[in-house]
Amino acid sequence: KGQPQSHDEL
Amino acid sequence: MNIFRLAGDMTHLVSVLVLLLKIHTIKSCAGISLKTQELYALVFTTRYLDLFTDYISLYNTVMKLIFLGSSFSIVWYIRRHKIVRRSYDKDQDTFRHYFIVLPCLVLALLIHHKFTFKEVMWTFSLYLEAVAILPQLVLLQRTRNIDNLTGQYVFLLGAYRALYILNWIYRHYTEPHYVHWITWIAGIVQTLLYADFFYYYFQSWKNNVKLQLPA
Repeated sequence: KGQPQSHDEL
Repeated sequence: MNIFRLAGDMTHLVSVLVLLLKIHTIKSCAGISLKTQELYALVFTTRYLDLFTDYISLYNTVMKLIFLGSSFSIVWYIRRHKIVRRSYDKDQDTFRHYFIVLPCLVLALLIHHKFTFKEVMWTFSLYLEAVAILPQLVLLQRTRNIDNLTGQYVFLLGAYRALYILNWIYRHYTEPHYVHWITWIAGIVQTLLYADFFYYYFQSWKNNVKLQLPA
């Protein structure tokens, strides 16, 4: 998956 | 995206907009800690370093711009606006920034997932956000008066992180690889910090009395 964990969160 | 995270983001958005609207409308920042607002501006700055490098979604980018814009606007209003600044209580809002920033920076340098500038800055922003509310809570206890907009602001700010914890639980069960213990710990510490405020907030709401924090 592209984003490491929780880096896709604000 | 799940309902918990969306609800959390919306709650967070409403909290900063409520504050910005209050300051803009009544041209006063009475009861608001500039220190906390400056710490939040720092949180967003260090967390959104990837704003122009990693595009995640339109929603993500727009929300980041709103949070950055609103937090810096609030700091500008309290520091620079000729009317608002007069209502800033700098004698009471004396929490030292570096008491919060330095420990978070040291902790981020020691405990992180990857030792890269962006990752350490991101981790720093998580630790900082967890404790950034402290100057505001100290100010509320000192001034003892909490106008209901400020009370709502702090309440919404706490509620957003509590919703994020539900989001992490949801993602933990739906996305097997998704485990991010630093995020969990910082988020739980942050929500616990609000816990006592929540207690007094609900007490005042239930007994329909003005919110008073014990000295």
